Amino acid sequence: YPLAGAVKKDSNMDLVQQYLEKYYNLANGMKQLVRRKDSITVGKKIKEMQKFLGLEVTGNLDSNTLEVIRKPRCGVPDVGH
Amino acid sequence: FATFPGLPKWRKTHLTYRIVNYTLDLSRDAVDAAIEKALKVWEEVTPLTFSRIYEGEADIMISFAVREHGDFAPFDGPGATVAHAYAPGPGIYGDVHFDDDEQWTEDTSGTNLFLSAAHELGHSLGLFHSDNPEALMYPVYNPRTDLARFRLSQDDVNGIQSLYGPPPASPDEPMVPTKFIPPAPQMPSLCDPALSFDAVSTLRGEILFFKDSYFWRKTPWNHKPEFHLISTFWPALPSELDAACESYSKDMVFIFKGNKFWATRGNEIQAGYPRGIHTLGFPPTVRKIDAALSDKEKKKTYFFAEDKYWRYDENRQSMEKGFPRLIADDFPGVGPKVDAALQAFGFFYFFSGSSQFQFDPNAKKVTHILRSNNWLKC
Repeated sequence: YPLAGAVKKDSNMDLVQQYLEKYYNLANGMKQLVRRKDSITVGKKIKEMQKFLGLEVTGNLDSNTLEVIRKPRCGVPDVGH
Repeated sequence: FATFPGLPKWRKTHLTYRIVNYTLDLSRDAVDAAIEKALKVWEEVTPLTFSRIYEGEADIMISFAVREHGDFAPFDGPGATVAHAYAPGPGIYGDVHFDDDEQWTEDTSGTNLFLSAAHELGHSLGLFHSDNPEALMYPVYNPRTDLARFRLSQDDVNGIQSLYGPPPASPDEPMVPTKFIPPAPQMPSLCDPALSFDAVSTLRGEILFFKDSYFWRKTPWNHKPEFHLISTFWPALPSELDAACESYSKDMVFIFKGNKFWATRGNEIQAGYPRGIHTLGFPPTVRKIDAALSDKEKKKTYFFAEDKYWRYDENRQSMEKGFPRLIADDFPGVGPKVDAALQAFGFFYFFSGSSQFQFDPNAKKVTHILRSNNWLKC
């Protein structure tokens, strides 16, 4: 195992996790997976969000994606609940 | 565009809305105007019409709130979520909630209320988010929207018309129906023999007949009366009015409902209204009036409430002494209750249910009994 140093709380990951839960149906139980960043599901969800919002579909948390996530928006989800 | 899963939509075309509370960021008038303008955006491209109510449960309840506000979808402080709304349906469905931790503005210096309201009302009518960045229903708020030239995108129009179809008449068709179009169930019908009116008033040579949320407008140059929503001309007025009368000297029409009255000049409601009817000199026992008419020659205004009436002196701007008097004493044959009243061609016309009494104030007697809708040339 890599030294289990304190997992640096990545506020960006928190932000994207809340955004995906709120607007893209990311199930709440995905919390741990989101932290490991290598989760296939989260990458898929990030791509789904980037596609819907007209961003470059990379599956990564690039600056453009983070910028849009921080913008004011409507609280209704983007995909059907 | 997208619609909500299950395609919820309103099964009627006339919807009510109510502004439940206000943000302190804007004046009430500014909030009222923003909501009205946002509703008009959707009204213009669908058969939908909206009228405002001031109490009770409206189809679309509009409110401002912060953090947890009772719908398990708490707001999150300034920024991020600015508002949300619910798909068509009963109770909370159809409602719009604005996050009052945002700075609501009439321009784009903060979060523009009109723009956000137009988006949220799209949800209230059944639209989900669109992935078209040009669309009003795109989820991310665009502060650079040109408000002066705001228009729905084709994507928005396609979306809402997929639910409700286009507006009933293209702009170049006559406003007044050239043939009798049977009204939708909830609309009053001018040929209904049982038709009664809530209020009747002259207005600059025309005559307005108010009923529920609508009114007929009888003009000297048009054989057929026009039919409109009250809210089309006076968005801030309630429906189901009690009385209306013209003040010729002021070039105004006074509109009464409950213990309030409004002054309108043309379709402008005058600042400082509504006022309480007791400011006119009614005793506190009078909770509402039933009818009002203005005697143009004598500059007197008659107010009718239950079985009594008062007379207001336009010159002295006060209620005359010796009133109230009994309607039955001075207007024999009229009543028992008056729904609406009008002075025309030297006669007083009293509307009571589906009947109308033409009263000669000189002879002090009823000269004709007609149907209430007689004026509308059914």
